[in-house]
Amino acid sequence: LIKLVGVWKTYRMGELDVHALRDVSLEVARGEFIAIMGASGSGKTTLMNILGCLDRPSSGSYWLDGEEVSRMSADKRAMIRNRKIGFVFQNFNLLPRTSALENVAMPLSYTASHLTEKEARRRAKEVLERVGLGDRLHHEPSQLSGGQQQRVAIARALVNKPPLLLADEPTGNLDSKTGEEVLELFQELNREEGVTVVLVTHDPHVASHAERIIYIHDGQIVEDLPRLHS
Amino acid sequence: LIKLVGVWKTYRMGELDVHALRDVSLEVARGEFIAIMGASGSGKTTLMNILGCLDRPSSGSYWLDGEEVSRMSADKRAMIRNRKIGFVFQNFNLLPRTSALENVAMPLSYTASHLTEKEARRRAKEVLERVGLGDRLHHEPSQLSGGQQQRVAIARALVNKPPLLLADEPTGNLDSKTGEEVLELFQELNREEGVTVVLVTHDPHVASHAERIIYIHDGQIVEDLPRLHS
Ligand SMILES: Nc1ncnc2c1ncn2[C@@H]1O[C@H](COP(=O)(O)OP(=O)(O)OP(=O)(O)O)[C@@H](O)[C@H]1O
Ligand SMILES: Nc1ncnc2c1ncn2[C@@H]1O[C@H](COP(=O)(O)OP(=O)(O)OP(=O)(O)O)[C@@H](O)[C@H]1O
Ligand SMILES: [Mg+2]
Ligand SMILES: [Mg+2]
Repeated sequence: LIKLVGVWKTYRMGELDVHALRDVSLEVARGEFIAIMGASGSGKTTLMNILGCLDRPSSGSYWLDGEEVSRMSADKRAMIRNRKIGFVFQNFNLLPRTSALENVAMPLSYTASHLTEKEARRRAKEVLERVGLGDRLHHEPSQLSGGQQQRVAIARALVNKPPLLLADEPTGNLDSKTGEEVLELFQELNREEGVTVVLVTHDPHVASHAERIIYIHDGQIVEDLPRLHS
Repeated sequence: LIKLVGVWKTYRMGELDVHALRDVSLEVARGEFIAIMGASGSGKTTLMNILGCLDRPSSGSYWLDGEEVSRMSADKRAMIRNRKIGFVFQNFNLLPRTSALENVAMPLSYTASHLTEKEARRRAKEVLERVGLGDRLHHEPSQLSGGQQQRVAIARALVNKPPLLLADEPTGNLDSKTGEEVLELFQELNREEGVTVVLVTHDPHVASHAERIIYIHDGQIVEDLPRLHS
C-alpha cells in the first residue's frame, strides 16, 4: 500500500538547513498495523504529513496504492486524501464554532455524498458514541476537554472507514482506560475491516498494540522490528 | 498557599447543566509538589483554570497566598497571574508568528520590567537551553514539532521563576527521555527554589514524581494520597 524510497525533507531557515527526514525508505503492506516511535523532534509528524499527502518530500518518491503521489498537484493529492486516508492530527485541527457532530460528519460530504444529511449525522453520531462522546455531540471544541477534542479528531478520521488510518499521537491526552478503548477500536478496524494503521506514539504500551515498530532518530529510520510477543 | 472551599463550576448548555466541578475543597501548602489524575473529561483543566485565576468558580471560594481571589476583577486577577503563577497549558497557547525566544521572553516584560531587552532574551535563552531547545530559538511555533512547542510553553511558564507552577499535562507530547528531563527540572525548582508545583497528568509514572496524588472523577475529588514510596 505504502512505498517510500529515498525520501528527504529539508527546511531552509536562512543559512541553515533543517533536515527533518534524511533518506527514508519504508514499505507498509495493506492490512498492517505499525507503530512509529522516536524522540521529540525526530521527524515523526513530518513523515506522517508526507504519508498523508499533506506535504511533499524535498526529494525521493512515494507510491500510495500503486500511484506515485509525491509530484501530483495539490488538488489531486486532496482528492486522494479525501478518499483513502483518515488522519488524526497531533494538534486535532478541529473546526472551531462547529459542533462535535458536524466536525465528524464533514468528511462524509466529500466521500459519501450519496448519503442524506440525516444519514451522515447518524453515522457521525455512532462513531462519537464509540469513543464515549455520545453526551457531547453538540459541544463545540472550546466546550470540550483536551481528551474529548482528541476523540472528536479520532472519530472524524474513522467516519468514512478509510483504507489507511494515520494517527499522530492519538492517545496523548487520554487516561489509560479511554486510551485503551481507542486502541481496541483501531485493532478491531484493522482485523475486521482490513484498515491499514500507522500510529505515532511516545508510549511503549501503546506501541505494543501494533505488530511492527519503527524507530526514528534525527530524521532516519534506525530500527524496524516486529513487536516482541508477550 | 492554595485553599479552595466548596468550589462548583457549572456550564449552562441550553436546558442542560454540565457540572464540571462539584463541591471541590483542596489545600496545598507552599513548597508542595502534587499531581492530579483522572479520566478524560473529569474536570482537571477546569480546576487548573480556577487555580490559575483564568476562570472563576460558579460558587465557592479560592484563597491564593492569603487573598480571596475568586471575586476579584479580571484586571486584578491578571496582575496576580503575571506575578505569581506560571502556567503550562494543555494546548500550549503560544503566540504564532513569534519566535520561541520571544514567546518565552514575553512574561518578563510584565514581571521583571527592570531587565533590559537584552537581559530578558538572555534569560529566555537559558531556559530554552534547559529544555533542549537551544538550536530552535528562532523557530516559530509552526516550525516546531508538537513536543518542541510543548517545551516552549514549559520554558515560558518558568522564565520568571513563579512561586506557583501549574502544568496541565506537560509531557503528553514528549518521549520518555525528554519528559524525564522536564520532570527533573520541575523537581529541582521545587527542591531548590521552593516552587509549589501542581501537575496534571494521565501517566502514573509522571505522577510518581510528585509527593501527593489527587484523583478527580466526574468533577469531584475522590482520593488524596501521599505517593507510595518505592
Ligand atoms: N465551555 C464549556 N461548556 C460546556 N462544557 C464544558 C466546557 N468546558 C468544559 N466542559 C466540560 O467539562 C468537563 C470537564 O472538562 P475539563 O477540560 O476540565 O476535563 P479534563 O479533566 O481536563 O479532561 P482531559 O483529560 O480530556 O483534558 C468535560 O466533560 C467538558 O466537556
Ligand atoms: N516548517 C519548519 N521549518 C523548520 N523546521 C521545522 C519545520 N517543521 C518542523 N521542523 C523541524 O523538523 C524536526 C522534525 O519535526 P517533527 O514535527 O516531524 O517532529 P516529531 O518527531 O513529530 O516530534 P514530536 O514528538 O515532538 O511531535 C523538528 O526538529 C522541527 O523543529
Ligand atoms: Mg509530532
Ligand atoms: Mg484537560
